[in-house]
Amino acid sequence: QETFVGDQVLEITPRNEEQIKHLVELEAEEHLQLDFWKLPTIPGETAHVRVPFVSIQAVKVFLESQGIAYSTMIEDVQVLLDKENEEMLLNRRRQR
Amino acid sequence: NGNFNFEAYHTLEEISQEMDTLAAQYPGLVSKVNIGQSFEKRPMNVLKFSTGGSQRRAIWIDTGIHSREWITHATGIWTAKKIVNEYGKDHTLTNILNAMDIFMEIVTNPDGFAFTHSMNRLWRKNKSTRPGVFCIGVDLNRNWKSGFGGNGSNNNPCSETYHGPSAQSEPEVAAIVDFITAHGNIKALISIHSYSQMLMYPYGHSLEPVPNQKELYNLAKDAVQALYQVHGIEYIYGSISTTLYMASGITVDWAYDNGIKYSFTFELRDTGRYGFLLPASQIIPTAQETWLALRTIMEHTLNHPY
Repeated sequence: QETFVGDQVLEITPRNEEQIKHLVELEAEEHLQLDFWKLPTIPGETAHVRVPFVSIQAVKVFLESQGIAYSTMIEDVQVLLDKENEEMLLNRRRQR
Repeated sequence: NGNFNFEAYHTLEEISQEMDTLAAQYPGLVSKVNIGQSFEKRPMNVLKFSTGGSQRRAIWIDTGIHSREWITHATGIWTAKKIVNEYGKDHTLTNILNAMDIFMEIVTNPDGFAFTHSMNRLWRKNKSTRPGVFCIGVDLNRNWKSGFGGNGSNNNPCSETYHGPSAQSEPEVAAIVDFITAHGNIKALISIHSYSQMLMYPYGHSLEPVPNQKELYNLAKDAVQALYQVHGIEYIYGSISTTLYMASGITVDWAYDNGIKYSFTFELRDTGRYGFLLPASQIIPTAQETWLALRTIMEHTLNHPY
């Protein structure tokens, strides 16, 4: 089973069309393996992207160098997945 | 047996069992229709809600075309239960079902859904493979024959928005196309996704307004207002290309281009913190509010025959 330990979801707010263009370019960088949950579309609207642990530093450095605002929406994706799994197991036990 | 827990996510087998239970408990109202098989040969089953007659005007609802959007399958099952419980009690729903049928495909991407439970919770596409192609899966919501291959879809098989080798190449899409085309009397199609709190209508592949834009806009507005009344959740609405992004080869564009005027797609609620990993405690509130919006669209479809 694929795990997502240390993967983060960043909430990014591009300020203008140029920053959106930078984000689109970032998405095209296949080696970063970014998974855009919400694509950057309109300036001021948030985009959400899951960033694998190994790419976090590179992505954050890129965003900061371009002056693109971001915050961390999910600190560790696997922690949430574990919680979801626990809830499901608990529910199955209850059902039995 | 009536013990299905609507505050939890469930496996494909559990959902399938619940569909059988509904059909067994309400034989005069619910039946299960098989419309085909997925790439990995899983059955594609649809719940049919009908009070009689054949080939009546009908409404199509699908959930889970993107398999990681678990809240949509859960909302589908809750909605199915709501329909059987409210028929005969809710005047509007009763009128709808006395004149029209409702078809609900709860697991539109069964292979992907099974994969999210076993291997990769965040899988979005189906599981089709092709000789010589390294990456697996096609985005089923880019595979329809309407603007196929255009902006907002990708020809790279490794992309999450890979449109597939040709329009309707995927059995999951072809099965729906064949079913809806053969039926010939589907008057509304609602495709349910998550998560951005939106209700949208065609087009996705073009910025051009559709001929019925005004009516669809007003109906979306009414539906979103009805949804808001339940838990105060605000949705935005408009055409897909102007509200969300350009997306080609999508379900609702195909539906609209094939004569289904009331074609809508939902993006269900987002708490702003969890994305696709919406906590199970949010299932029932999400389903409750979505129901009011669905009911608004279905009622409008009933009252505005075409």
